[in-house]
Amino acid sequence: TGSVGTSVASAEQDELSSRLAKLRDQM
Amino acid sequence: MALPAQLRSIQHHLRTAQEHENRDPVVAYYCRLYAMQTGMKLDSKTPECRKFLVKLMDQLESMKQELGDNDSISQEVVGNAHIENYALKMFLYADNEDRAGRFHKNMIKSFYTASLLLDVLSVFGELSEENIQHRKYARWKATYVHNCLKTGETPV
Repeated sequence: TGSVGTSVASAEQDELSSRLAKLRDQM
Repeated sequence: MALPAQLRSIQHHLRTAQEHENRDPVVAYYCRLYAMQTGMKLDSKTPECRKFLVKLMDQLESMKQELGDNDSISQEVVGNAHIENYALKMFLYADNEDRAGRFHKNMIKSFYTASLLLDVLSVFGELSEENIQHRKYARWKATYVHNCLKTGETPV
C-alpha cells in the first residue's frame, strides 16, 4: 500500500500543478 | 473545510479573500491564487493538505469562470496594478490615521491587510524594494500599535 499511496499522492500533486499552470496560462 | 496546520501561514490571506468575496472579487481571486501557490510549496504531500488544495483549486477555477471577462483577471499586468493600488490605498489610510495620532482597530487591520496584499503581489513576480519596505513597515506598525493598545500604552 505504501508505494500505491505514494504514486496516488504524486499523481494528484502533478494534477494540481497542471491545473494551476492552466489557470495562470489563461490569465 | 478546516485549514491543515501545515498551511497555517496562508490562513490570513484566505480570510482576506473571504472578506473581499463581494466587496472586491479580484482581490479575493488573487489572495486565493497566492494561497494556492504558497500552499503547494508548503505541503502538497500529506492527504489533508492535498485535499484542502484541491478544494481551493476548484474554487479558483470557478471564480475564474465567473470573472473571466474582467481585465484584472485575464491580463496579469492589469491584475498587478489592481492589487498594488488597493494595497497602497489601505496602507495610506492607515498611515494617515497613524500620523494624525488616531490609533484604532481599523487602522491596525488596514496596515495588516496591506502587508498581506503586498505578499499577494508576489504572484506577479519579484516585489520592488519599495513594496518590500512598505510590507515590512506595515506589518511592524500593525503589531506595534496592536500591542500598545493591548497594554494601554500610547503608540508613538
